[in-house]
Amino acid sequence: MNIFRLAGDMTHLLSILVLLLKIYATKSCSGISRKTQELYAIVFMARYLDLFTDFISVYNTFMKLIFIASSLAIVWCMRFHPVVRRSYDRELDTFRYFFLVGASFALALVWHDKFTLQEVFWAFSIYLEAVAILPQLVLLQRSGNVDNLTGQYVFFLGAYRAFYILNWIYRYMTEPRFTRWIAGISGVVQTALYADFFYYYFISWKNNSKLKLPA
Amino acid sequence: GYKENGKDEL
Repeated sequence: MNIFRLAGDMTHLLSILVLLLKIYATKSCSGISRKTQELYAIVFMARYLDLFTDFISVYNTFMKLIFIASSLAIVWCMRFHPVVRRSYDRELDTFRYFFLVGASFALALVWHDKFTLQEVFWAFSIYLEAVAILPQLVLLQRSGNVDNLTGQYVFFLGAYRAFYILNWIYRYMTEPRFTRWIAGISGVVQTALYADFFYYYFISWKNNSKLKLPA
Repeated sequence: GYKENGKDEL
């Protein structure tokens, strides 16, 4: 564990807490893409298949449970909670994410560390996470003004993978024979997809203005 | 902790 990876995990946890706060405090999920939440639930379930077979550390197991439970709870809220579900932007959240799932799985069948069920699903979860934010970014562009908590949620979600890239660079330099090509390349693609969001987020912070993504 | 396939990260 290094400082970059801890910062990444804490930033990721923070993004989830901010989203839970937004939904709980405002009893609303307006501006949140349910499709992105569903993709993240798939990402965590596909990535943590080793949850019950390999024990790495209490921290590792605890965080995996938090990520799986929170993503499923948010999807449940957006689908079935009588109050929250009414504020879902159904007509704006129309990204056809089936292709993202299909393409990620097809790529995982081709490019993986080992051709085993666990490793193929791990690679699938890495590729899917790289593109999982797309429905959310499209929704932000369509829904005009973005409320503060939603903007902070997306910002922390994008920042966490940037910390992971620093972690991989650090491990590559300090651990002999450390390579993490699949996660590294996907992580760069994932973080790059946030580039324009980060730009407009910075502008809104500098001008102390409302965050607005151009349509 | 460490895992043989290196998947020790979240």
